[in-house]
Amino acid sequence: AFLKAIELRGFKTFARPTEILLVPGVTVIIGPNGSGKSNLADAVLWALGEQSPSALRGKGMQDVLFAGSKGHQPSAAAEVNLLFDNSQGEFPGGYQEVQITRRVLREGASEYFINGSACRLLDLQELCAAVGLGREMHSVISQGKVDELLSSSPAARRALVEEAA
Amino acid sequence: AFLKAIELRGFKTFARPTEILLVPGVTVIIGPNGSGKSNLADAVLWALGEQSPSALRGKGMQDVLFAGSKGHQPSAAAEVNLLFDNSQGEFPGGYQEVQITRRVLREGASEYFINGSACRLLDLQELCAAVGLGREMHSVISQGKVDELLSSSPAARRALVEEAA
Amino acid sequence: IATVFASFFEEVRVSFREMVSVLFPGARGELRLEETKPADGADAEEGAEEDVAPGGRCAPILGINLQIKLPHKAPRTLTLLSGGEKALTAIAFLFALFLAKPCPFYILDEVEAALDNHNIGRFLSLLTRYQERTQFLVVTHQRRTMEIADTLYGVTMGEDGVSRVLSRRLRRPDGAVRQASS
Amino acid sequence: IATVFASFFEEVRVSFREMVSVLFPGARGELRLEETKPADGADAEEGAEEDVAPGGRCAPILGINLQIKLPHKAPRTLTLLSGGEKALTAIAFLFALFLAKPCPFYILDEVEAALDNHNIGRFLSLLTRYQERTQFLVVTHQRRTMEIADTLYGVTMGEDGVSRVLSRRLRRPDGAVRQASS
Ligand SMILES: Nc1ncnc2c1ncn2[C@@H]1O[C@H](COP(=O)(O)OP(=O)(O)OP(=O)(O)O)[C@@H](O)[C@H]1O
Ligand SMILES: Nc1ncnc2c1ncn2[C@@H]1O[C@H](COP(=O)(O)OP(=O)(O)OP(=O)(O)O)[C@@H](O)[C@H]1O
Ligand SMILES: [Mg+2]
Ligand SMILES: [Mg+2]
Repeated sequence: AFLKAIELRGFKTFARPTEILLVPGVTVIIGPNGSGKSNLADAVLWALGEQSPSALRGKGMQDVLFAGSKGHQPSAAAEVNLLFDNSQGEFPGGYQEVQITRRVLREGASEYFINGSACRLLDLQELCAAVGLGREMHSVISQGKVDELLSSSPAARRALVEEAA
Repeated sequence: AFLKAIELRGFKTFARPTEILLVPGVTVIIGPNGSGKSNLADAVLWALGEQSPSALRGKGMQDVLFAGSKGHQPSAAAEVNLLFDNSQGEFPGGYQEVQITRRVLREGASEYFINGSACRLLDLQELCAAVGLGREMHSVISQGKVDELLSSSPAARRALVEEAA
Repeated sequence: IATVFASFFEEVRVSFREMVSVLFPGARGELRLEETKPADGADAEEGAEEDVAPGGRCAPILGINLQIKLPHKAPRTLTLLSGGEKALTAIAFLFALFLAKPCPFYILDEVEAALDNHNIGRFLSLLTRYQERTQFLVVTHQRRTMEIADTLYGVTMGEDGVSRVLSRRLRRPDGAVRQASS
Repeated sequence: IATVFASFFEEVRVSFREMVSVLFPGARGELRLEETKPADGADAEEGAEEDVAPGGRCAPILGINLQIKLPHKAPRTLTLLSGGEKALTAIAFLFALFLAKPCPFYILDEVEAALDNHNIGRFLSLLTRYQERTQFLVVTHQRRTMEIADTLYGVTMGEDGVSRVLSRRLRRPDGAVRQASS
């Protein structure tokens, strides 16, 4: 399975619908300080079901919604889609492609979708666990957090390995 | 007052006596990963009276003593001298130069010296406070800690400013 | 379950050793399953926050102890490692997990910021060695990292406070670079 | 005591505003003395750990609230700032303290690691502007920072696990560089 595309709108500084197409290999993302690179990484963490505001650098989960700026109204909703290629069938269910979606309205609760149909967070987490994207999300190393892989306790490290298994 | 020299021996990876002469202006320190640059910054923090092992990246205060390596015995003692120019008389006491020394023997307690004569930690801290080197040591920004100036609480920030005053 | 974990752990252990010897020539990296009793302050690791087993203070829990022995240096606790050594050891652990079970993608947000030129080179050699097996998304300010990109995205912040994603450069199989609108 | 603090705080506040406008053209930095009641979770700052006044839950303590308003962006809590924005804001605060009362030296250990090329330039311009008034010891891997050095020290690790400090390069008044043994 490969990540083929990230689509987002209303998420942090991505007020406008934005699409990033990906091919296997090394994709490098550059840009000035404060331009929105780490916000992209946060968008992927959020779409995979992240529940902790501080892991997304906010105080509350509402901080993921674009808060407005000069000339732009705050967004009423945020949505992130992750599109995976599933031609090798790693994700269960027999689909050629698997799309994971998370959406939230201001003051509302998050909604989750798999290939367009609504599901529970638990369903999404179980689907992701099949390809090693467990709750620990070790495949997303947020800025400044590379050392955390080391400084966690022995038991936490074991939990990480257990989940990846 | 300016820092004119740092002398150290037996401190972390500086097993051998080492002297660094300084002139006012910008002194840049470079070197490969793990060569000992941050150990130098730790040496200055320690000489100024730092009491917390974790601020020196260790588990206990014995971790500042050179632990030995291929071909070198562990050091029995660690010593760091800071030599300040005092021609403007910012340090009280009327000396042209002020030397601050900290020394520790393995399993022993730290000893402190001002211009060669033994003193208490408190005397050393009071002397340093006269030139804005308070217990908060805001003039030493350790690696990876630049954000800590921001993330401390409002009250902690006030304590920092109060001390620098 | 226990046997799946045990055999997976064994794979991670072997890969970690290998990754450490690639990233730190002459060094040895060890992962060991050990019972860490929560009350046992003398844990050879650095001050990892002690886990209190749900069953109370004394139930020993199985944890993974990570140690690294650098060439010419006495084995030290992880906290005494330098900024660059810590980052590189963490990268070795991440790649060990990847080799044992690859994820569909990895996002690495400025993970090489603390590395010197030499170690950036070693990190990049790992990325290019395994790029066929997964998708690496790497956020960076380092020029050398940009140079190994198959696809390069630029993110900018407009006068209107909104992020924009700019052109993609695609490295064709023949290595030539062409501009694609995005 | 209170008046010494108040007048010092005022100097830091004014300097912070100035430093923010130098480092973030078009931005505004504010320091305000405010009573933060420990129980008041709605503190406009990010989740700063609440201080419990020694006198119990309710005694309000005077704290310094730090805020920054970036051009084109809505004012945000500090935690949402980017890695580079946070580092630059912290550097502005440090220089504000320096301007209010300089210390005999400053040690800056890779403080510019998260900055992009543009912001490294702004940081370096502050160093060179104030280098006559104190001693800056700057540890770095960035080439541009090395280029502004008056004195350059190299630290290496020998095969014997011991650090050595190598030659100094002194910039003579005429700008020429000469090798000095050390
Ligand atoms: N909900 C939101 N609405 C609007 N802006 C937001 C929101 N959340 C964060 N921001 C803004 O996003 C910016 C940070 O973006 P990000 O962390 O992605 O930058 P970056 O490109 O990673 O920069 P660096 O290179 O410094 O790490 C901040 O200026 C912050 O104010
Ligand atoms: N007491 C000690 N005895 C011997 N070696 C020690 C001691 N304390 C720390 N070390 C060693 O010092 C090294 C770290 O040095 P330091 O943090 O100064 O590196 P650095 O030059 O700052 O590198 P980087 O560029 O990666 O930040 C580690 O390899 C560690 O094992
Ligand atoms: Mg970032
Ligand atoms: Mg260092």
